[in-house]
Amino acid sequence: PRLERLKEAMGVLQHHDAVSGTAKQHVTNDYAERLAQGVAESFELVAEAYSKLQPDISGVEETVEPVFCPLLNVSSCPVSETSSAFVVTVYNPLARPRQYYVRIPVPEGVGYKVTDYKGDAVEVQLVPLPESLLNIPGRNSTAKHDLVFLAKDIPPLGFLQFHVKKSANIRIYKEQMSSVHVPTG
Amino acid sequence: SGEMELVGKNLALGVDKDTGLLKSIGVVTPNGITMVKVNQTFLRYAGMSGNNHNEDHRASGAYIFRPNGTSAQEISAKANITIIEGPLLFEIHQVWTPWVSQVLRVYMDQLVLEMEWLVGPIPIEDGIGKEIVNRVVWPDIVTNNTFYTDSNGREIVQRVKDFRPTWQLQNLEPIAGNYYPVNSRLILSAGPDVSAAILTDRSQGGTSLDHGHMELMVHRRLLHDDAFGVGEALNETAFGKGLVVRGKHYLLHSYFATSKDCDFGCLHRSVGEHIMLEPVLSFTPTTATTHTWK
Repeated sequence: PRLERLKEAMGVLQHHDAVSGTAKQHVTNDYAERLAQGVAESFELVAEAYSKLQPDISGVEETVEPVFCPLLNVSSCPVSETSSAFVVTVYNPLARPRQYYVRIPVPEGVGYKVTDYKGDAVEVQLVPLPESLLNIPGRNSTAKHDLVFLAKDIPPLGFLQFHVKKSANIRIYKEQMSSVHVPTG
Repeated sequence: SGEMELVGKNLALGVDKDTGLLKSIGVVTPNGITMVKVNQTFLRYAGMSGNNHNEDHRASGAYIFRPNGTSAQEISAKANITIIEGPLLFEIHQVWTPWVSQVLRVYMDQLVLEMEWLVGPIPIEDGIGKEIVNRVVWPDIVTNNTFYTDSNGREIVQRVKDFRPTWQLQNLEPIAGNYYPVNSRLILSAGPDVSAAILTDRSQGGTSLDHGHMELMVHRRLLHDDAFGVGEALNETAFGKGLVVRGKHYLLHSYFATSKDCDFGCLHRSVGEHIMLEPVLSFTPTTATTHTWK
């Protein structure tokens, strides 16, 4: 039943004015709201599926539901911006293995330790977000950088997880920070 | 040659020292770097304000793309650039105006140039609606007015400028009359050995108006209703300022298909699949140490 809301929203959005963008503005706003509600409920379902695919860790760690960040397209994600440590789950919807450069919005001035499921350290690069993005009206985010790392060999229709932890070590931050060059003239 | 070159593991980019615009793109092999000339910039069409009672002068609006003139105008001749480098990727941040900017991005292990554009809010204080396009020009690709786009459910379809396969076309709209839906890619081909493709992250309108040209519309803001039924102008004023759009284009050339196991068709289909089915990220705050979590 929790998929029903997204299915219904997708059904409504088959109408030609939604497909082509020729609806009146208040109708477009309604389409967006229907889709957002449907996607939010589907996220809950996916989170539940993840919990069934993972080993029972009760007693080792508090059980926290994963959070999806639908505003990653404007480099905004409250969990990665505010948490001192978090786990990233990278799900591969392709039916074959792949690699993927993960980009996570993070605040300025901090380095990160990223560890894969085997306990190996993963190479990280901190990339400044473009100035134009930081200034767009309505964007509400503290992220100034993208934390980039390579997720290798994500299994088909499966996932990899990475442990990401802030580091107070300024040396790590400097090593991970991209070199930035503004050509003169 | 007046270019700044950035070289990665697989791809290299050349940027004009004076204008900050993309001038060449190359593939890195054990034998050296093969560079191909390519120009890219953002342009704007002024929307027809129009007279909806006259069929030839209807306004550009939600249904109709109708520029008020024959060619696109420069937004700016130059882009200010910042270069970002590191072990996993390099980027060139380009700013044409406060409302048009782009990141050219090359990941070390990939064979595709990622172009992440950010356009808006489109200014309308001059009373002119604007339609913004990304134009890529490969000067050495001779395409004889032919290009290919994919339309929903129809796979890749051949398009010929000012031509329709089933009737005699008298094209009264030299720009809009050659625009076609692009669901995932626009391809140019100059024989079996030289091809180029641009892939989109969403459906857009696109065309090729001259040899080696690729053009995709990324954003539009218009001030008049086109009288086809919507009843309002395509003038979205989010936050009182107008919408901002951010998206990606992916640029490929047949020279990038360096592996014997994967030719150009294989390369753009593979990239297309990766864009269509991008990994889904989720985040779980934790207090566990790395060791405990492992």
